[in-house]
Amino acid sequence: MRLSHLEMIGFKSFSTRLKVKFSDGITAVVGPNGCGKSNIVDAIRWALGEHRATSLRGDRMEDIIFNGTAARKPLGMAEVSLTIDNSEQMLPVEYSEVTITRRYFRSGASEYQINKVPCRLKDITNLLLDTGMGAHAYSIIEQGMVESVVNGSPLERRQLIEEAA
Amino acid sequence: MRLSHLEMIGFKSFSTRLKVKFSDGITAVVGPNGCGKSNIVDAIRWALGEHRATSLRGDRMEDIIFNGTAARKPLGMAEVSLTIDNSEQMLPVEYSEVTITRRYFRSGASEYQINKVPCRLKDITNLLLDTGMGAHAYSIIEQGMVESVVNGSPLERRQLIEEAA
Amino acid sequence: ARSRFMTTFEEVRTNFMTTFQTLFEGGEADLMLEEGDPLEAGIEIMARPGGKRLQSLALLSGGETALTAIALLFAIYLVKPSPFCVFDEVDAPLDDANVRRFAGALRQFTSDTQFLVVTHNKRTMEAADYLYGITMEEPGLSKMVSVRLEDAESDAESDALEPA
Amino acid sequence: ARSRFMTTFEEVRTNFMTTFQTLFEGGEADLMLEEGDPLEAGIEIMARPGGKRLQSLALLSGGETALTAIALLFAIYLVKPSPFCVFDEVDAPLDDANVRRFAGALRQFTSDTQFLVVTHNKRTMEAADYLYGITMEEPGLSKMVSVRLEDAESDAESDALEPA
Ligand SMILES: Nc1ncnc2c1ncn2[C@@H]1O[C@H](COP(=O)(O)OP(=O)(O)OP(=O)(O)O)[C@@H](O)[C@H]1O
Ligand SMILES: Nc1ncnc2c1ncn2[C@@H]1O[C@H](COP(=O)(O)OP(=O)(O)OP(=O)(O)O)[C@@H](O)[C@H]1O
Ligand SMILES: [Mg+2]
Ligand SMILES: [Mg+2]
Repeated sequence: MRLSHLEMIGFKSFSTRLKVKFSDGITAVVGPNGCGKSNIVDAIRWALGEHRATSLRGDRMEDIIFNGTAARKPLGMAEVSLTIDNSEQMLPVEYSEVTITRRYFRSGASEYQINKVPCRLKDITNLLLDTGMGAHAYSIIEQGMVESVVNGSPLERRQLIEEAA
Repeated sequence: MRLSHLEMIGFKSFSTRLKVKFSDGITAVVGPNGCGKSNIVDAIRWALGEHRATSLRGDRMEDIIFNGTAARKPLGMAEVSLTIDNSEQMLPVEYSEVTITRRYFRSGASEYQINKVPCRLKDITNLLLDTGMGAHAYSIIEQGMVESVVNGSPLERRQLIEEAA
Repeated sequence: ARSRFMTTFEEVRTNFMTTFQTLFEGGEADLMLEEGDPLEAGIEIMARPGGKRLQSLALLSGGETALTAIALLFAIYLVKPSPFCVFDEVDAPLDDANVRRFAGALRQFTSDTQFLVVTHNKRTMEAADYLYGITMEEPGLSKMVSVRLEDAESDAESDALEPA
Repeated sequence: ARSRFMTTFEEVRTNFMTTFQTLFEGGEADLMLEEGDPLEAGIEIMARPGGKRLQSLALLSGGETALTAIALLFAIYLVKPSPFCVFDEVDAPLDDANVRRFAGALRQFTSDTQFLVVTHNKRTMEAADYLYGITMEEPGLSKMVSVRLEDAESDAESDALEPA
């Protein structure tokens, strides 16, 4: 099971379409302070099901939609898609690629799609459960949080191991 | 008022005597991970009056005394001295240099000195109050804590300004 | 449930002893269950860099703590690999030598796991297969540019670029 | 007490507007008292890097947050300089360009304040008057060595060394 690519538009500071192809090994993202690197991490967490605005560094969900710059107007929607390579047919769908899409509108409405077919969030989470993607807290380490893997309480450490059990 | 130099022995990973002369401007300390840079910062905070072991990253005060290595035995005492250049006679003492010394023994006993004359902790804190050294929380920023100046609560930010009032 | 947790705990523990020694090039580490009911008990971590005496975890330096955390994460990945992992500047507290060890160790997990790594460290960039640069040439607007490793600076916009 | 706080608050606020623009080379910042009794009210921070829209502080990046914090500290030092300040790796989240701005701004405070700075960044080392290297050649035992700036590596033990 491998992640093929990420596409996003209108998510945080990315008002124009971005496509990130992932390598089989290590894909690095670099750039100056404040250019949008951690926003890409937030986009992946959101597409994998994160539903709390504060975990995406916002006050409310609307904060994930492109809010404009000195020269550009705010947008009305944020959209992120993750495409999984299913050529080994690990997922119970007959397609060789599976794309999950999540949208959020300023009105507060949400939309979910699998291969461009509207679905519920539950369908996406069930699909992801089969892949193991994003299910574990230990697979996404946010900026400044690496020490807390060790500095947390003994019970928080236990939870990490329980997720792997 | 300027800080002339720091001397320490038996404090954390420094079992042999260390002398650090301070420049009038910027003095930089560099070195690999775990070599003892932040221990020097802890030594300064302790000499300026820090009395809580946990603020010095220890469980109990004994943790500040050199605990030995694979090849060396633990020591029985930690000692840190800070020497203030008093050539402009800012401090109410007739010496041109004022050295404050703090010692801690494994027995739990503490000793304080000003220019090698035993005194109480209160004498040192009174002396330092006149210099403004170490009195403000905003003058020592520990490792990993710079963001909290901004990310703290509105009341914590108020406390920073109150210290300057 | 209990026996599954205990089996996983023992596997992670054995792995942690090895991943710690690899990253620290020596020293020793261990995981221990706290007193009491194994179904509830928390986990204690013991970590001792080479040549040093065993001390409380709180006395480790910033870089040592980060490297210990990475060793524990790798120990978990060996037991239950996640298909995709994201690291956002986990190498920030590390000095050059430790960044090199981290980047080297990361490569060994790429047979089971894809990694997305955000970094400012050249050594970690060198370990990457694909390298993307993000820029805000137009203030407030993020765009992707291709990056040549030797200057890690941006130029024209394009897709993934494999370091030379 | 109230009028002293208010005077200090206003001075820090004015300074913060300037130190922020210096470090970010643009943008704007402000400090505001919360609603309610000025004797009790907390302080809100507004920070907007150049070209971006005003947003909640939480949306700033790791590096932007650190630089904003440094700007606020400098604003306070301008009002009530402390004779001696210690910065332990405050430049860790900053990219090269911001480290240079930080180091440049730091030099301007050295007429009133002495600084002790722990860093892994070459640019910050270059801004220093004295440079000390700490090493653990003997594992677990910290010692001081002289450091030549161009290699920032250790050699013989000695006292302070002024960068060439
Ligand atoms: N909804 C939004 N609309 C427009 N811009 C946004 C939005 N949300 C966040 N931003 C901007 O994104 C920037 C932060 O980006 P991000 O945290 O990804 O930076 P980074 O590249 O990780 O930087 P660093 O190296 O400092 O960690 C902020 O300047 C913020 O203003
Ligand atoms: N009482 C003690 N006796 C001996 N060694 C000690 C004592 N207390 C702390 N140490 C050692 O000091 C080391 C940590 O030093 P310190 O935190 O100063 O590192 P550092 O140079 O700041 O590293 P980094 O760049 O990772 O922040 C630890 O390895 C710890 O074992
Ligand atoms: Mg970031
Ligand atoms: Mg340190």
